[in-house]
Amino acid sequence: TLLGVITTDAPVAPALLSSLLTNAVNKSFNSICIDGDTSTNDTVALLANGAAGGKEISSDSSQDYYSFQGILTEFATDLAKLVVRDGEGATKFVTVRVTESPSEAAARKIAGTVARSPLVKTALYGKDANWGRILCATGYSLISEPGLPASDVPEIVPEKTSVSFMPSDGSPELKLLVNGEPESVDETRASQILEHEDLEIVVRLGGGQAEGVYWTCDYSHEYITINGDYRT
Amino acid sequence: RSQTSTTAQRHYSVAPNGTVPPTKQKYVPTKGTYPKGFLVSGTHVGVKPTNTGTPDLAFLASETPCAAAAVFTKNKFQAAPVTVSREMLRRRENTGVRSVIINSGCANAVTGKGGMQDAEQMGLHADKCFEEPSDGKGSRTIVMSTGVIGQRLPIQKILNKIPLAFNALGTSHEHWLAAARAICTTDTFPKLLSRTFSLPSSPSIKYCIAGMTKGAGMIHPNMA
Repeated sequence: TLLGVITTDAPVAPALLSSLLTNAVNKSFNSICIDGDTSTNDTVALLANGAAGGKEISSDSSQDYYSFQGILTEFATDLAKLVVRDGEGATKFVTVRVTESPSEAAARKIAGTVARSPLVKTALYGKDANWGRILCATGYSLISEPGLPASDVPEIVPEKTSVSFMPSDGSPELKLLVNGEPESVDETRASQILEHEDLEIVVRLGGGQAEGVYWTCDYSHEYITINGDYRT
Repeated sequence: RSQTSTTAQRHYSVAPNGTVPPTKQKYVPTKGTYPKGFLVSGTHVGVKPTNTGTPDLAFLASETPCAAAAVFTKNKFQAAPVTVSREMLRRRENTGVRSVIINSGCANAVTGKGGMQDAEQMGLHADKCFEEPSDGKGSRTIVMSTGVIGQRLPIQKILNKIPLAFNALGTSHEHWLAAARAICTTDTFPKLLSRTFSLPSSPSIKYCIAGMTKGAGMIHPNMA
C-alpha cells in the first residue's frame, strides 16, 4: 500500500487543492510501479494551513498557482521515488522514459507497461541488457486500450522504434536497438552500466514530441521470500 | 518455514529497533525544515500483537482548521478509511480539516460495516482531542490504514492511544521522523522530505513543504 501526507504552510484556496494534488500525483505517485498490484488503501493527502502568511493562491491562472504546482509536483516525485528505492527486495532503481510519442497519455501507458513487466524486471535483476523484453512490452502496451481516444493512440512502428540504456554516471547512452535494427552491443559496457543501482531505459517511438516517465525497480528472490511469508 | 520467516523478518528493519540498512541510510534525512502550524507524533499501539515497541500510530495536526484534499485508490475494493476520508472531504468541501490519523499493521480493508465504524471512530476520537464545538459537518480528520487485508482493527487499543498520540505532538525533526516510522510496514526506511520555497507574489516569505510516505509492496498506484 502507498500512503502519503504532504503539508505546507503556504496559503492555498481549498477549491484549488484537488487539481494541484491530482496534477502532481499523476506525474509522481501514479507513475511508479514495484510489483504491478494496486492496493485497496492507496491514499495521498495534501494539507495547506496558510500559517506562513502572504497572499492566498486563489486563481488557477495565477503565477503563484503555476509556481506552486511545479514545486508540489517535483516534491511529490521525490517522495514517490523513495518508495521505489524501497521496493521489496529491490536492488535497482530504474527510470523508464518513453519519448517521441504523439501523446503523453500513450507514452505513459507504454512506460508503465515496461515498468510492470516481470520479464523486464527479472532481466534487470540479472543484469541482462535484454532489449527484446523491453520491446515486447512496448509492442503489446497499447493493445485493447479503451481508455485512450483513437486519435491519441500512436501507431507503434517497429522500424522507427529505438531502445537505449542511459548510464547513471553521465557517460554516453548505450544503444541497443536503433530504428528497429539491433545494435552490436558491447556486453562488457552493458554489464558495467547494469552494475549500478540507478539506470534509465529510453524508448524512442520516432513519432512525435510527447514524453512519459515511470519509475520502477527490479524483481529479486527476496520479493518472493517476503511476500511468501506475509500472512492475511 | 522458520527459515523463511527469519529471512523475511530482516526486512522489517524499521520495526524492532529502528535500524536502517546501511545502503538506505543516505535516504533518511538527519534534519529538516517543517511547515509552521503542523505538529506530528509517532506512538506505539501494538496493532500487530508481535509489535512490542515500534510506533504504529501517526498523528498529524494543524493548529488551525486548514484546507485539505486527497486522492484515493481506484481499486473497487476500497478500504474503510478510504471511503470514510473521501466522504469527509466531500462533506467539508476540502476545508476545516484538523488532522490526519494513520495506523500501520492492519489495513482495515474488506472488513464490512464494522470496519467502516472503526475508521469513523478513529476520526472522531482524533477530533475529540481538539475540544472544539461541532460545526455540524462531522469529522475533521483524514483516516488512513495500512497492513494486512481482511482483519478487523484492534480498535479499542487504537482509540485508547489517540489521546497519548495527541499529547506527544511536536514540531521537531525527531517528531516528523517518528511519524514517518509509524506508518511503515515492510519498508526498510522511513520516507520523509522537507523543502523551503517562495512564491512570485511574496518573494520575501519563506514557505515550507514537508511530506512523508510509505510503501514497499503492492505498489502500482492509480489514484484519483
